[in-house]
Amino acid sequence: FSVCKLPGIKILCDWIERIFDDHNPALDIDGDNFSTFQTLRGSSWRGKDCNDEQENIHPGAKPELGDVFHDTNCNGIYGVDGNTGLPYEDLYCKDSQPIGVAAIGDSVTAHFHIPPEWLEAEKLNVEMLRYLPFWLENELDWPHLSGTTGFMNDTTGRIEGSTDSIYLQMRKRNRCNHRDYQNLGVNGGRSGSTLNNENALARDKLKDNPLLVFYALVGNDVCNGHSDTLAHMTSPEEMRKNFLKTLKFLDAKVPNGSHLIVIGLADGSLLYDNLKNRVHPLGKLWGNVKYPQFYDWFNCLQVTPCAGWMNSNATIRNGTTKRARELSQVLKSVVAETKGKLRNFDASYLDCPIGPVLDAWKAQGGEGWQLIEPVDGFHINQIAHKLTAEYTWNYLEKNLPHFIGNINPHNAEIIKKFGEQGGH
Amino acid sequence: VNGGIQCATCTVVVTLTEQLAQVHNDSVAQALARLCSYMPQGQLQYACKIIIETLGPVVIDMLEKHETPDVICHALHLCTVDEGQPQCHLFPVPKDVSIQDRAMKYSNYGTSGLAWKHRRKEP
Repeated sequence: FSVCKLPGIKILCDWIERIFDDHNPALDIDGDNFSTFQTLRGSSWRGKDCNDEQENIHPGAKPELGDVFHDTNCNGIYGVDGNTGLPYEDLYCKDSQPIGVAAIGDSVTAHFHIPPEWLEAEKLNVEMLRYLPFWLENELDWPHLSGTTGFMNDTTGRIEGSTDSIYLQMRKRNRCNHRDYQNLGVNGGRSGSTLNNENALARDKLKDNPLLVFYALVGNDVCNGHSDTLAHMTSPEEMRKNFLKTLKFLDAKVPNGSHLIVIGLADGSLLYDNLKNRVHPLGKLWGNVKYPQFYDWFNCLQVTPCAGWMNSNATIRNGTTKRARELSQVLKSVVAETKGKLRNFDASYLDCPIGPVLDAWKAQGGEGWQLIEPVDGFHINQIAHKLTAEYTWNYLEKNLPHFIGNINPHNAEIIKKFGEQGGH
Repeated sequence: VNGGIQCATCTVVVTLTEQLAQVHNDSVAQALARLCSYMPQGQLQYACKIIIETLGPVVIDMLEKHETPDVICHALHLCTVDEGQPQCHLFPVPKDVSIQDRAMKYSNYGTSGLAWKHRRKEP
């Protein structure tokens, strides 16, 4: 028996399948890979298109004719300054080194989140489920609140914590970067499948501004649902091969002057360590479902996103951590080996920030579980997204200031003249 | 394997239904209707109603007999025990008898028959 074979349900199943298979905007008239629609890989994921009838007009484009007549890069800055006779784009942005943000990654990049209220009978009501279609259309993710490309605080009232992101910091640093973000996170993305997913990157080498790209596959190369999970992990050789292909792809795709931050894999052993004694939202009413029970059930059905770390067997968890370290080492080595050999961007490696963020949180008196998504017991939550964004941004400011460009001295003038620059 | 995501979804939904009935002091049928009424109007609510119309009677009958969500989802054939695979369960297994054996007790009900019977009783 399959629910998807029931009359009326089949259409719904087919529709969901289409969304999950195609990671480009579903509603994009001019085919520039930017959309005016929010979900279905639209503006939740990439800067909102300000003209969906002209391919050359989209976020991140180099302005045409100083954007005297139209806002061709959708950053909300256009027209001519009456005093100087210069286009505002030239006046405020031309020498400001505008850089967009793109995130190639997985469900952490995309910010996977299932509201815990949906599994708690005491809290469930019409209001709680109002955003269900929005969530489905966004592939169960909340990229607009994520630590890399998030641009707004939650408005559903379902998510605790505010948003901070690399994009928001880049925008704060230089208002000319407004709307120039792309989140290519795909649930389950690993180094192999990412070779396909990264094709969704929308950037023209000559006509668009440079990019600050994040390559953040923090778990799926060691995470899978197989019962013999260790046998299905990416090997160091495969990782090396896949990552080199990604570097080659990026070198051919991104405008000269771009930068790449390569994030190492997370140490997911912190999941079990922090959740083992806690009750899962599904068992909250009766206190009868703890995380080890939930993990083992998911493993038994082989629907777990990570049998390696979401496992009550310590040997398997340790084996997974060991492989994750090996794969991170591969990434680190390749970044070092390719230094000076890439034509259009330079790359830098950063250990996954989740570990240090969790340590700092605990040092301040917090508890580890407070940073983990309660329903899946696997992803980081909104608070952790904000903290990892802050950690990463501080690292960039301190160690790689040339990756983030200079502070635009005209920011205050831009805000005064163009306000919210058309919003997001 | 063992029903995978269908089994997981079924178990979660049946658990939620049981909990909703307790929290709101509803009958199981009322709790199922409540769950569907929470769904946003349109396709999702329509889909929910079709599923309940088809599978609801079995769920109602079995929950009223205090079967666990694991047993109910096995009876609905959404959870299975595939060859060479262990028996999956979220809740403690019933004493003295396996989940499948317990679910088998309900196999002669037949999903469509129950749906028909249910509709006759509560048009």
